[in-house]
Amino acid sequence: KSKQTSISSFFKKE
Amino acid sequence: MFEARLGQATILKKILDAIKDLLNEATFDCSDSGIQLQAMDNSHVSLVSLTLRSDGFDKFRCDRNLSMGMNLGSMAKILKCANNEDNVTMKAQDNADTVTIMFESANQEKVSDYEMKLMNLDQEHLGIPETDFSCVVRMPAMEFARICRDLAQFSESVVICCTKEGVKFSASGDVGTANIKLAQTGSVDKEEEAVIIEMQEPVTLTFACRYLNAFTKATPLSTQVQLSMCADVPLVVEYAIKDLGHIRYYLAPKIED
Repeated sequence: KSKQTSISSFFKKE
Repeated sequence: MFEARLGQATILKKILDAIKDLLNEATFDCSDSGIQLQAMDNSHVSLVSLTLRSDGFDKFRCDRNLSMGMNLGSMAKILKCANNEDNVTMKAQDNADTVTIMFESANQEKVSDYEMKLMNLDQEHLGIPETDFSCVVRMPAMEFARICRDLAQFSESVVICCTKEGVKFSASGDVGTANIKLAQTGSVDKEEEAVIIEMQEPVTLTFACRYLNAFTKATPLSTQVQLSMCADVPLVVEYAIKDLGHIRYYLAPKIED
């Protein structure tokens, strides 16, 4: 089973 | 004072159609270089980034940087009132809490204007790092939309595997397995029909079909779509908006649990 990752874990808050 | 005018309302309608399934509201950041929008969908799986360059507008004026938070459902209601060939002008005063959207028929005999309340949105701006992608695929936007629609029948996820031979889209579920392979095109008469693959390293990634299908709502904007992929980083799906800018969607991959 694959798990969905979150976009905010790849891009940092500015 | 902010004022931006486009020759045809249809382009703004298409842009809104391309984002309104993913976003309920969004902030349009206006500056003298143009209009930018960056927003994550509600579940924080994808990010939409829209760039409209000031030089792509028939008229563009932005004296002071302005952030306009808009409810996209409200904006859709207003744009529904425009004919495709109408001119469209967006106007706002500095520090205003409303934006005026005006439509003019080609013969100028019908002029309508709609004032929409702006919203104060808590905007979380994300920095997107520069990435050297392992694979960049350019293909007809209609073909990509067709593949996403077809594969969504079989699974919630699609696996995209790109090698120098071509790109393969696969979905596996209760019905069985579906594989769609596209080879790089040799010579084509029309540039918009080409499939072009630039590969540094082969890559295989898994993505949620429902987001890919949401991205394909941008298909009417562009004949070609560009997919940029790299192991363990978000997929970038880019549609160029001719002479005006582009819309990019970033989609977080699914990983083995």
